[in-house]
This record gives sequence, C-alpha cells and structure tokens, in this order.
Amino acid sequence: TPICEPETLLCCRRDYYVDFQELGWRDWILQPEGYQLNYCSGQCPPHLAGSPGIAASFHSTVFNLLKANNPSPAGTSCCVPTARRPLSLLYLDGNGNVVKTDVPDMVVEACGCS
Amino acid sequence: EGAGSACPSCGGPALALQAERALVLELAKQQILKGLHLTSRPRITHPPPQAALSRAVLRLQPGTVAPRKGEEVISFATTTDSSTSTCSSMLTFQLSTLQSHHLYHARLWLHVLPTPPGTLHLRIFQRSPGRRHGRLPALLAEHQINAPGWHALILPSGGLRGEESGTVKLQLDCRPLKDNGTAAAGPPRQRLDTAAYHRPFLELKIRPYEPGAGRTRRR
Repeated sequence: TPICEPETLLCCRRDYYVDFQELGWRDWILQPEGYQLNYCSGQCPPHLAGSPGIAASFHSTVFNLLKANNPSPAGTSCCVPTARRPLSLLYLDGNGNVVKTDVPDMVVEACGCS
Repeated sequence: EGAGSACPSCGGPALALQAERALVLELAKQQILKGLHLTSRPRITHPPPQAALSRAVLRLQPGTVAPRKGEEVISFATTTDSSTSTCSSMLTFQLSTLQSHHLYHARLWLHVLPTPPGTLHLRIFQRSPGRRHGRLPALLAEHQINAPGWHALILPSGGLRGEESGTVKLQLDCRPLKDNGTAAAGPPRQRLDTAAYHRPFLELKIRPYEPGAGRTRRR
C-alpha cells in the first residue's frame, strides 16, 4: 500500500502516531506509550476497483468483470483497510489491577479499493 | 495541508492540521475504549505502589502474546489485619471481572522473608462469599516453602470465587514444620513480606464466557 504523501490523491494509508501522553491517558495505560492510528484515504477510480493494495489476483478478477459487463459502472469503489493487526495493551482497571489484553484489528496495515 | 487543497477522499475542503489532529485524538479515544469494552476511561483512585507496578509490568511484558481472546490480570492484595507481616494475614483483592469471565489459571505470589532454617507449611483459605463470619473458611491450597524470596503458589481456578462486590478474601495460615513433618504448634514465627515492593498479588488468566456457556453451567 502506498503511504499517503501530501500530493497523493489515490487510495493510500495515512500513518498517524497517537501518544497516550497527548490523550492524558498515561496514568492508566502503562504500555505501550502510544500506537499507530493509521487510516485509509484517497480516490478509487474504476481501474483501481478491487485492487486490495497487497495482492493483484482479486483486482484482475474485478477488473475483468467490469470490462465484460459495463465499462462505466454506476457504483463507486472506496478506499478501505484490507489488513489490520491487534494491539497489545497493559492498563490499570478501575480496581487498580494491571490487565493485559490484545485488542483485535486495532492497527490498519494495508488499504485497498473495495 | 494548504488551505486551498481538497480532501482526497471526498473532495470537500481539507481540514486544517489542528482540527484534523483534534479529530484523530478523539477517534483514538473512542477506538481504544471500544476495543477494551469500556464506556469511559477508568478512574484510578488507589494506584498500586510504583515499585509493585514495575514488577507487574515486567511480569506481563507486552509483546508476549496475551491469551487468545483472553486477558491476564495482576491484582495486588490489601492486607486487612494490623499484623501485616505475619503468616496469618488476610489478603483482600478487588476482582470485579470474576463475575463476567471464566477463570482458568490462578497463582498467588508471596514474598517470604529469610526465616530460621526449616520448611514452612502454608495453607491458603478462602472466606467463601456470603458465608457467615466465625465459620471456618474453605481450604483452597496447601504448599510447603523452604526458601526465602518470591513463590508462585498455584490455586485451583475453579475454587476462587468473588463476592457480589467483586471482593476475594484469602486467609493465610503457615507453620514451621518439625523434623518429623508435623506442623509446630504456637504462634507463627515466619514472616511474610507485604511491604510495597513485595506486596502479594494474584496472577490470573481469564476469558469471557462463550455465548451459551451459561446454559451448560446452569444445566
């Protein structure tokens, strides 16, 4: 997946690091110190529809269907996450206990066109 | 980016950097609370001592994978009787999660001070929730300790029950063993160390009940 640059218009992944200190939450989230709140943004013109940003087979299938059925489809394709990973958090709960848990699908790793 | 630029996704006017930053931080808060199934951030009224906290963080070092769809919890004890360093302490823990989660691994970590030579026979009782005072609490586990330092004592995860309030009370009772293996009478001389850095704690592994598990439990 391309990382978004200021001039990037097509579907890409925008990397955003959030420091828990900036949220004022370092008193209860013990580890890590922050996390990547990445998100997907950018346009998905028809020739990119189905390009999941990480594998071409799905894209060629969709692209062939588009060519076969209708060169200018009515629907639009959107820039969405296509791969995400969990975030391991160590935090204090309301009783002062230390809790370690893995929050699933917290970090967007790849973006692609639906 | 610049004021004149358009949002690459929707074509609308791009957010000013400051506004975008504030929006992203708000999204981060919502995403984390939702991921932890919390409606608001916890209010920490009695944080554990920093020294005990750093020990816990070391023990639960992130990066090692938490149990799948589960949680690891470290709960620090508050001793309720005045003689905090004898072996007949009552340890109280606040564990509201026991009501809504299945407990499948439990260990009590105790720090034993250097004691006169010999083995220590330790019994761990739980005052069952709702039981009237004065009646003997239930025996949870017995261990023999023959060296000072930290000891991780396995507890039967099925036996550990929290009260409605989420409180778990463990009564310790230990005696030095005589050479013939019987427990010596008289007041316990061995000393537990419950000072800040060596505060006893429970190490638990829990996971949410699977949907429908309640039916099998009820049956």
